[in-house]
Amino acid sequence: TDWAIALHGGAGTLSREAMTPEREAEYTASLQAALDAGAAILAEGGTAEDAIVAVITILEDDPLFNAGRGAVLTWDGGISHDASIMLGDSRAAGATAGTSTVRHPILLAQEVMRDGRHVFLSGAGAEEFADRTELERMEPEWFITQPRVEALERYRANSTASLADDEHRYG
Amino acid sequence: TVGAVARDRHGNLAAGTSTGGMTGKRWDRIGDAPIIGAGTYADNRACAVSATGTGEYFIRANVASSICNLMRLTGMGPREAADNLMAEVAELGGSGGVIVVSPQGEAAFSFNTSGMYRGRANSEGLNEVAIFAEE
Repeated sequence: TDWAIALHGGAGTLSREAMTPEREAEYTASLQAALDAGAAILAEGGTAEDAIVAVITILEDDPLFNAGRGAVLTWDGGISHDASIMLGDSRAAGATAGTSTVRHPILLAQEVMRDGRHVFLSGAGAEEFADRTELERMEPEWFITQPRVEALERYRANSTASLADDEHRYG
Repeated sequence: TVGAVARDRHGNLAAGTSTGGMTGKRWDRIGDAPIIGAGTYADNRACAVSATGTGEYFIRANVASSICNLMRLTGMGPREAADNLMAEVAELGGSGGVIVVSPQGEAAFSFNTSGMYRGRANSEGLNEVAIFAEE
């Protein structure tokens, strides 16, 4: 095999019964588009690095997936993205955590890798590093989607309820 | 979480992962996605891995680099090595999945949930996407 690529968009409790045919078609189309973009780069002799970055940036922009736009929200309803990248020939690597303005977190991780002084930056420091790059920055509203707002409300309601139970449990 | 792994015509491997983490996370919680060796790893001698799932368990089991070490040190294929680590994650109480590509260009999945959004393609004409475990 000359070239190969694999992608994922997250794993969890997924059942055909719980997913409408339309929803399944949406996810399938998104996965196919991202896969074909990566495969096209490799088929033309492009690098593995370019291929995975192409796939991940497409999925980061797709609100169906938990990354970039449409990622899940923090307890406070905020944005906190994490990403990492690694190359097999040099074992160069870059990672960022807790960023909230960079449209494509995987590109920030790539910038950290290319800078080469560090591997892992987080929070305000990672944002400050991003200020020195040309990477696109977005307002929170761009990242936040209604389904994720509702998911957070359900999560907080459940968490609060279970806390209350805890109190009882301790008598 | 989203991720991709690839082997190109020059024989180089690469892995990447990106995520929003878990709903309602507090205290600036970080899972496995940005941690090299847990959620992402690539080594031309062995493999490229990207993981998704309950990050705390993927960190504890050091999943991504362990899959590579199994493949490099024992000659195990990507699916078997990935299944080994996913069994360990399950034993610890975690769940999720991994995608792996080998230096020979084998692309494999392994996951212990009812579904994983996934896809793979290669120069032999393989091109497939799937969602549910039974696909």
